[in-house]
Amino acid sequence: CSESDLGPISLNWFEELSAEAPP
Amino acid sequence: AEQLSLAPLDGPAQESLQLVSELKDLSSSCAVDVSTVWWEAAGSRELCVVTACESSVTLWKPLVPDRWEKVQIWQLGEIPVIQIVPLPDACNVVCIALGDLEIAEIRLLLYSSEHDSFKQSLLKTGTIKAVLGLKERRLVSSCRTVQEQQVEITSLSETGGSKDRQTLLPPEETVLAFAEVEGMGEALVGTTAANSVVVWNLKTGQLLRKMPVGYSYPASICHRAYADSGLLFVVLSHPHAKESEARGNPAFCVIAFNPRTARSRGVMFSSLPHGHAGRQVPGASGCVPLYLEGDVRDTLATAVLTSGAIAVWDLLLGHCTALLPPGSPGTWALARWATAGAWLLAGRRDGTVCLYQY
Repeated sequence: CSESDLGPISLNWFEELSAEAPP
Repeated sequence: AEQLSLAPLDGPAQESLQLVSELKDLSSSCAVDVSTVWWEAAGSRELCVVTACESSVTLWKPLVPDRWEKVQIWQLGEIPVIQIVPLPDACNVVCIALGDLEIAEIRLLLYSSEHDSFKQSLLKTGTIKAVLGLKERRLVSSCRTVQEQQVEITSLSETGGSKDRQTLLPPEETVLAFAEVEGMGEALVGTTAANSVVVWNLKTGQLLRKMPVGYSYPASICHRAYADSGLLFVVLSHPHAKESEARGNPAFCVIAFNPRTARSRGVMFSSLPHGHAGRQVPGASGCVPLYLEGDVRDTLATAVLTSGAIAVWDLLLGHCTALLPPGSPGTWALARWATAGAWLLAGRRDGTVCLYQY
């Protein structure tokens, strides 16, 4: 799997989405 | 121990399944589920087997060599048992789901040291669409009413009640299955009736992402998920998938999701072994079930096929590594992994449960 298939990958996706999602 | 000769399989690896022992409950001929549970008594903690039929649940303790003793039988009420819900690291408690077509009750079966007796307690009632046992004596369930859906984590007390309840933000669609995420203890995934994968933060209850699985993988059920290198790898099965010439007969697949972009790509497809595809139903143009039900532990998957055989797949290799033919005295009805150790629990229609070492 590569970024060309799946878009930009972030190792900290869980923390980032938790900060962005409604509480 | 008897060494089974396995049918020839496609692919290079052929692991073996070795019959370790057989449990036969002469008073029962209607096994609906089988599982394992840690049970501690007199200072000794052992991995015990639990078998369920519609009206009772039996706890079996290992004896040496390869023999099993019934420790306890819990008699249930009028609502039939339909599922044992394994609690991965719990001890001295068995969780069961009861209902007809859908789960109507969740009960705990346990030993009370205070009263020196076995007992049962009612944990939850409702129209329960999905339930999963989590680590640290917790349970997650999705419960549907006409107006709304409730997704809830229940922490179990030592005495068989609920110690704490936490609500997770529900998606609009009904959640049909849950899976814990290995490598990311605070994450939980689910699959929905609209064929999406949803991700929650277990600590905060936030719904972080809803990601479409895609039309290529209809009616997906999640079994396991692994977080690695910024991606979420989800093991899905398709119990009612149609045969596809392009993909063969997929029973399980691993889909890589990028939670940041919600984009996904299939990375591994575990096909049914040659000659064990769905039954040919005259006049049916599709939607022939390829297998009845399955189970995934770590990177191993197993399922009962419509041919009556049990297949085992290594999800990393992407192919079938062992096969138990239907044989006599009856075809297989259940296939489960033990919650610890490399045991396959295989249930026959006549109620016999066989333990195989993989």
